[in-house]
Amino acid sequence: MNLFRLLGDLSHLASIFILLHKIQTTRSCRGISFKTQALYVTVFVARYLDLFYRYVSLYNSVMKLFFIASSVYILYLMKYKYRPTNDPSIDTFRIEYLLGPCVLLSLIFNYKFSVTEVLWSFSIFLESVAILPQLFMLQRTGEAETITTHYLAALGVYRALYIPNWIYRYITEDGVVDPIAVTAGLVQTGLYIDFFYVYFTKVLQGQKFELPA
Amino acid sequence: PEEEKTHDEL
Repeated sequence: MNLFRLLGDLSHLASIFILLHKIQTTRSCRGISFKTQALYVTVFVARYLDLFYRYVSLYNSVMKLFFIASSVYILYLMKYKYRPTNDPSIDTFRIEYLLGPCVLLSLIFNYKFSVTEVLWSFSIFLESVAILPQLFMLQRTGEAETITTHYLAALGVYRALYIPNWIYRYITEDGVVDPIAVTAGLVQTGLYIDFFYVYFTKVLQGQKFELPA
Repeated sequence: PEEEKTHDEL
């Protein structure tokens, strides 16, 4: 564990609390992509199967359980409690275009051709693109509630912080590198660049998140 | 048999 990873994980936690706060206070999941949230459940379940057979640390287990539980809870809120505020007609990204390539990539690139390792790889590849339905929705509507942009910013910061974490680990842990996680992580962080540009130049200056027409 | 990699990151 190092500071970058810890702050990254805390940012990830924060993003989930921001999202829950947004849904509960506005009593609405407007502007949130159900597809992206469903992909995150898939990611966490596929990756954290090792909860059943491997113990890393209390921190690790608690975080994994939290990420699974909170992501399932968010789906429940969207699908049942605040269902009328969820508008599937603007959540139109075709996730089969993400799932298919991720299945294929995980079958080719994995650390061992076993069910759990392929699922782990799949979860890494899928996480890297899971935000796309959400960003696509944002692009389509051209605007977002400020709180929703804080959610996305926290998620982006989490991903960005994992990069110095890998550099730090490479230096301090004698050249240790996880090529699958790093490659997918760089792609994932890259997807946030456009968003961050608007976030920093507009939202943090007190303006509404609006994309140019 | 080769051991499975321990993934210690979240």
